[in-house]
Parts: sequence; C-alpha cells; structure tokens
Amino acid sequence: TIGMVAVDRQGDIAAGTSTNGARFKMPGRIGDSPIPGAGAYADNTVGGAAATGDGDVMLRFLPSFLAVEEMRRGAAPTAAAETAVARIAAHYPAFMGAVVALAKDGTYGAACHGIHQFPFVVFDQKAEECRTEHVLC
Amino acid sequence: EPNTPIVITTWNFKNSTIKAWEVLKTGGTALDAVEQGASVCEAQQCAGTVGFGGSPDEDGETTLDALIMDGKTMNVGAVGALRRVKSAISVARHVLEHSYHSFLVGELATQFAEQMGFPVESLTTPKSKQMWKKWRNEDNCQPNFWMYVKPDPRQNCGPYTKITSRHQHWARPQKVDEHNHD
Repeated sequence: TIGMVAVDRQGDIAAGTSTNGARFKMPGRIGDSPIPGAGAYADNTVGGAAATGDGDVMLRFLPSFLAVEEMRRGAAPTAAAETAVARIAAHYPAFMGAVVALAKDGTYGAACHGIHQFPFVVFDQKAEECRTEHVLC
Repeated sequence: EPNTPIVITTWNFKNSTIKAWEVLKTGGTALDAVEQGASVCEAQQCAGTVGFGGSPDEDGETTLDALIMDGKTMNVGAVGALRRVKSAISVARHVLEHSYHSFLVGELATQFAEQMGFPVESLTTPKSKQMWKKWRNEDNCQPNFWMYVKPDPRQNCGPYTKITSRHQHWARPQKVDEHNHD
C-alpha cells in the first residue's frame, strides 16, 4: 500500500491510499486501505493521516481518524500517530502497521509497530528535495 | 510560519512523493497531488504492493483498493476489490467527483470505471501468475486466511467446509510484513 497526505498552497488537505492488498487473500476481501478513517483521513481544520500494515486488524480501529482526532485535541503529529498505533497494539500485540500524520501547519510525524523501523518519505519547501525518514517501532 | 505545501507518504516510495510535490509546487491542489502521486505507484507497482500484477488472491486474480478524501469538503471516493482496471485511485477520484456515493466495490465498480472511460484489462502478469502457481501447486496453498474449516487449511488447499467445533485455538499465522501489506 501507499498512503499519502498532502497540504497545498491554499491550505487544503487531501489524503489517499492505493493497494493491491494482502497476498493470497480470500476473493472479495478488502483491508483498511479504502475505508475512510482507516486507510486515510483528512480534515482541513486539523490535518490528515494515512495508515499501512495488516488491514484486517487495522480497519477495526480507524487509526487515521483517531490520529486526526488526537491532533484536533492538541496532540503533535508524532504523538497522535503513536496513540493510534498503541490503541491497536493493546488488543493485537503482534500486529504490524504504521501511521503517518500531517498537521495543517506542515508539522508531521509517524509511529509503527511490529517491524524494526518504518520508512516514510517527505517533500516540502524547506529541503526542496524528497527525503526518506525512519521511525523506530 | 506554516511548512506548506508539503506531502508525506508511507514506505520508501520516492517517485510517488516527487510526483505529488511537482503538482503542489506548480500550484496544483492537494487532491491532484494525492491522485497523481499514487498513480505513479500504481504504474510502477511499488514493490509489488500497489497496482497490477501483485498480491494475487486465492484464485490468482489481482484486485485493487483505493481511497481519496478531500479535507476541504469531507467528500470521499473509494473503490474496493476493483477488477481489471489499473488506475484505482483515479477511479476513486471519479467516484468522488461524479457520484453522490462514497464507495463502490467489485465488478460493479469496474462497470462504473468503464463508463467513466477507463480501459478494462487483466491485472495478472506472468510474475503474479507464477507466484500464485507456486502457492497453489508447491506450497499447498500456504499461508491462507481460513480458520475452523476442513480439510485443515493449515495443510491443505480448498474447497473447504465449515466445522462447528472450536475447542482448539487456531493461532493466526503472521503473514504481514514490509513486503506484503495493506
């Protein structure tokens, strides 16, 4: 899956995902990616988030929605992503997944679980080049 | 001072991020950036986890899921288990912009895409067919996602029928990692 969140020059925010899902899934199965609030979520008044990982588990917790709501409550993006991941891990300690969160002011963060580290890519006007960042899980 | 415009993507898929940034840099909308950025991944197949020719299902078919959400209007377009159309996120954008619905699935989502002018073609590639053949013929359909059925899905292929006895706990095998994920 790729999950993506963007803020444009007008301050408008969009989020999205695209995936071919899990290998050897049962025909008809979908995961979290296309579910609003699970795979991705965006709200101009707050920011956006996107998730990736074990979709059968993740869609049960709407992690992207939760991350955005945490930012609405004042959490920084990294803390918001950590809360969303921790909510899932509390019920499924073995799950693999990650959440990226982007606030409307351009601050961002990520959190992950079940792998050693999670890479994500950022492109903004500060660096004028895309850079891969990692967060330890 | 806000750090905008900006785009952030999951995993190390740089080409998609670069495309999204090009859209933002030239004054494009966040919606356009997300659609065009993710479309790069769909075309380049991004480590086999996005787009055609990856993650075949039990029947060997690749189906696609995509979502796009507009944070300005809270409008959503999504497709699930989209068959035989490569441009999943663009079809999702068409659901957002050309219907009052939010989510279309399966063969009927394909019909919608066809009406919207998207080409309909197989998503299977020689590589995905070979992957599926190995799983089916050499690996005894392992791993799979069945439980409480017979014959034992931990050792056998289907077809399966359900069993009612659940006194034995069936641990879920770990099948999701950085190479196989939603």
